[in-house]
Amino acid sequence: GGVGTTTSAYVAPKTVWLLAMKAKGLEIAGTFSRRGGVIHMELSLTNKAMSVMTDFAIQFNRNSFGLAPAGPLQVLTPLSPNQTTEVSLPLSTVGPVMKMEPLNNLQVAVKNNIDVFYFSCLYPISILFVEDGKMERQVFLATWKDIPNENEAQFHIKDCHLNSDAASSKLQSSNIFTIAKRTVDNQDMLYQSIKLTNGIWVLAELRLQAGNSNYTVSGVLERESYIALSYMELALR
Amino acid sequence: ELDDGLDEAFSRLAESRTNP
Repeated sequence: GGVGTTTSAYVAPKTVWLLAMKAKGLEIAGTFSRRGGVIHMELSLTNKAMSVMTDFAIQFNRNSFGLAPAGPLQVLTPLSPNQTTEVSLPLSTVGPVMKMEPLNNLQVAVKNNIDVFYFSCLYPISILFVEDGKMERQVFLATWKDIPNENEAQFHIKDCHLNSDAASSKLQSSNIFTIAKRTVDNQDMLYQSIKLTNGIWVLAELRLQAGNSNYTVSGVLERESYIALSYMELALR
Repeated sequence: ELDDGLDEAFSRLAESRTNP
């Protein structure tokens, strides 16, 4: 987390997605971010081969949320042996859709002058949380009431020491919006909404007890809810 | 904040979730 009001959405450290030994010397590490309402795939390309690499291009397979490169992979100069270059690739969500297992799985093809290579990676569902995800209070109440009990998923977050206001503010930096807060029997109940890029809404209740560092998160609506909610733990930390 | 009945509705929701 950051200091004061300068908190921003959590971005995971890069992990290796493509091993050099499986890609004729090309190693790719990456992560995902959402900045200014734009999703980015942040890539480090390393040339571990003996010869120069050129002519890079990238393509995604169809995926659950229609993620697609919004432009070409910009590797402006040839990549010399032992050289690493950082590339930030903006993504759109208007690509072809196909439900993947798991839902946030992304299959990627990268080519260079040597060959075409394939890898898959998992993106955090939070990159799909849009900035206008604060649901009208009236709509929230009506929607919550209409949802059958069996659509509710619940999980627990242990050892989190934020109070409800700090949690609310931290979650808002990840586009998880608090619509109402109530205190009942010494428990703070935060009612929250999330909107995904494909228009699906997730409604959540975050329950915190004063002096207890364990939170309970309950969420409702479609299957995306569960992975959306599991992100809350990362966002809070 | 305007008293549009929603404040009360959220209180009832929280109450019903805590003491179903």
